[in-house]
Amino acid sequence: FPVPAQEMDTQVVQDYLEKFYQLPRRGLRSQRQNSPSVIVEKLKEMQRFFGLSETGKPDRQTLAVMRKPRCGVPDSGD
Amino acid sequence: FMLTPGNPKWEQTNLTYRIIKYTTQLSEADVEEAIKKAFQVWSNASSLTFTKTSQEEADIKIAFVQGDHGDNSPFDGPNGILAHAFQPGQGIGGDAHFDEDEIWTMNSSSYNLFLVAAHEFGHSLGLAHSTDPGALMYPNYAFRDPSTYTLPQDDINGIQAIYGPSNNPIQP
Repeated sequence: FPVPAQEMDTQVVQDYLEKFYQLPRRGLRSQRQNSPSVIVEKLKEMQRFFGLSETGKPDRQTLAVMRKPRCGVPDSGD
Repeated sequence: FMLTPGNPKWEQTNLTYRIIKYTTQLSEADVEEAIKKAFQVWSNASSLTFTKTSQEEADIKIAFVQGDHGDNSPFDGPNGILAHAFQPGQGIGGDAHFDEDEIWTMNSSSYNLFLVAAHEFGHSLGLAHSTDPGALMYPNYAFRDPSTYTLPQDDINGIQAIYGPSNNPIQP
């Protein structure tokens, strides 16, 4: 079955923030770290880095940046 | 520009590099030319020099690898992540890895090896990603003509903040 577009977007956001903005990886997180507010804050951090509107939401512009080819080194932290 | 957290840097300014695994998509001569030119971008703007070596213990080791290649930072197949490099240090420190699943070129199609290598070597020297979209250290790939490429001011400021200016600056 094809994966719904919204589910794919969620996957893109999760993977991107885990790789480049130190969002704790799934399966290793505590319940508290799993809260949507953590993802919103990480999204805002990413949007601030790229000069996007800090909506904290995976809007079209944010997803477009996340889908661009890039370096594998994180944008924040070591 | 931004420096890598902890401000890691090489203590010596004469650094060595070794290409330990070539890509199958370009001739070895093309790879060596692109890598040499990528290092020159940084040596022209700083006190650093880079020498190619065949010795095991090079400061910066370069390899084209794919998927999970044993450094806990697996590549993801075509597109997405193109390459990564480690901050200055012993062992894996300074090493640069390029995703062999990408299409590497010497021109404007797909991913130009010189441009990606120059970016990665910035990490090898202690620079982090810049928020300046025109900077070489901006995280996303953007093609620029390698034949006329000059290091953007943001990156010059960054490398000189770590290692000081070039001993032989190029006159404008």
